[in-house]
Amino acid sequence: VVQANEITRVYGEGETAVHALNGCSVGVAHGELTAVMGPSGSGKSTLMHILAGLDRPSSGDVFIEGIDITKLGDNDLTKLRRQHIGFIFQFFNLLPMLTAEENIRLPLDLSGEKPDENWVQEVIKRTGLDDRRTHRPSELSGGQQQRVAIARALASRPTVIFADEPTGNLDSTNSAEILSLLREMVTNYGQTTVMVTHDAHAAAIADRVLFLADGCIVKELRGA
Amino acid sequence: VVQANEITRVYGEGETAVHALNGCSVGVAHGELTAVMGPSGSGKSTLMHILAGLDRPSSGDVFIEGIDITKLGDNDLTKLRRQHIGFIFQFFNLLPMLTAEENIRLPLDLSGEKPDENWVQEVIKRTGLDDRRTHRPSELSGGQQQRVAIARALASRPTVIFADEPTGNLDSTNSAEILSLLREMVTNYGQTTVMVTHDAHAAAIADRVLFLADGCIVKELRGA
Ligand SMILES: Nc1ncnc2c1ncn2[C@@H]1O[C@H](COP(=O)(O)OP(=O)(O)OP(=O)(O)O)[C@@H](O)[C@H]1O
Ligand SMILES: Nc1ncnc2c1ncn2[C@@H]1O[C@H](COP(=O)(O)OP(=O)(O)OP(=O)(O)O)[C@@H](O)[C@H]1O
Ligand SMILES: [Mg+2]
Ligand SMILES: [Mg+2]
Repeated sequence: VVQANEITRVYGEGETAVHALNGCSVGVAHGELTAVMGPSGSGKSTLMHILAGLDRPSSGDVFIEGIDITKLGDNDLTKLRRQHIGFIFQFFNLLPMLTAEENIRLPLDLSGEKPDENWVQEVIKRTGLDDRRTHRPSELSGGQQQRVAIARALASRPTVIFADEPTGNLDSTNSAEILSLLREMVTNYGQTTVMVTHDAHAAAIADRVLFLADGCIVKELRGA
Repeated sequence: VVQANEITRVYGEGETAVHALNGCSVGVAHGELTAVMGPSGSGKSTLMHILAGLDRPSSGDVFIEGIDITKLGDNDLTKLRRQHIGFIFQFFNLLPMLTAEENIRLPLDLSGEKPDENWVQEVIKRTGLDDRRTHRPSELSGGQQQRVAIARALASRPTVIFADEPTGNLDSTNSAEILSLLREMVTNYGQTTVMVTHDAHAAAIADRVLFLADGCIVKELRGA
């Protein structure tokens, strides 16, 4: 459902140029949970942003549902993202003037589609935010903000979810709850998920684990 | 060196009031590494900010080196913080217009004291930032930003370091490097450190582990 070929991403130029991605090729099959691991600075977030159409590669192609997104204009790209992609940012990107619930509903409102109300309520409860709906991000703990970012991506049941270190700020209990929620979405609803993680428990529930180093995929493990 | 008695912290009032801390008492002995663990939303960051004089409790006292900081005016409190306290924020609080190196040196420049140049260089190298000195936060990966926040607190060798989830965004290798660096500071230089963490490896290197739940310390373990 997602296919990237020979992706490079260079920041700056000349001597000080940083080669964040060096000819990275990735394929993500429908209905699979893929974990991406690798050292800090190895290119994981950069890869995720490019796969999700939030950033453009310096060279290479990215296909989502067969569409070459590197050829799309900004408007079409935005439309495609709204229809197909959910993103859980490493640092949440919540809107500070909206409450937790408003942040969660925002993609639904933007898509103009009628939300599955039961599902939205379920997501709010399972991310443990029932008693924090009316709090603004500044009134939430770090882990609570992270859970709002997670709920926001899950609420609209997108074709593909990209999760950038979704449990980084969570204790083991909340972490396990989020991971089982993500796993269920894949197993029960065929939701395709790509998850960057430093957490071995997260890798353990994946169907496939990709290891990134210095902007390249250096190893791949498939679950038994 | 740090003593807090019957700390409470309430946000808002009446029915919607949130009791982040409920009569929490903590003592931190000189030259010890204390880990603080607990569920997301249990009050860890709130406790850290109050112990470090970055926030005032709704009731209770906090003593740093024998001084009751809850009685200090803002100016004196700021002076005391500059002299004695290093803080690694859960979300870094780096200055976006400064480079990594400028962010790291900022507390040193503010304190007006002559920095130990060898030590500053050592910290930059050991946090793996040698080749990222001139990058601004927006040009750094999440884990690199976290390491800048860590280096900034370590560079001035404060009396007490408060670290709020210092390894949340780091892979296991970088994480281990940071933890051993923090452990050395305590063991070799008698630096007092209080570290909030969700990471069992971090708790494993502590002299003492405090468990927080619903705004109270519910358990304490002392290393064998
Ligand atoms: N300004 C505020 N207004 C209302 N409630 C607040 C405010 N700030 C924090 N809280 C609440 O206080 C509680 C404790 O927050 P705190 O940030 O200390 O938790 P934490 O243990 O650090 O969590 P985490 O592990 O998720 O970082 C949380 O339930 C949070 O919702
Ligand atoms: N705007 C930029 N200018 C220069 N270099 C950049 C820029 N953005 C990112 N980089 C560099 O690209 C590399 C990859 O960054 P990326 O955020 O993808 O790493 P990551 O694997 O997600 O790391 P982490 O695990 O720390 O989040 C890093 O070395 C970073 O310094
Ligand atoms: Mg990243
Ligand atoms: Mg916190």
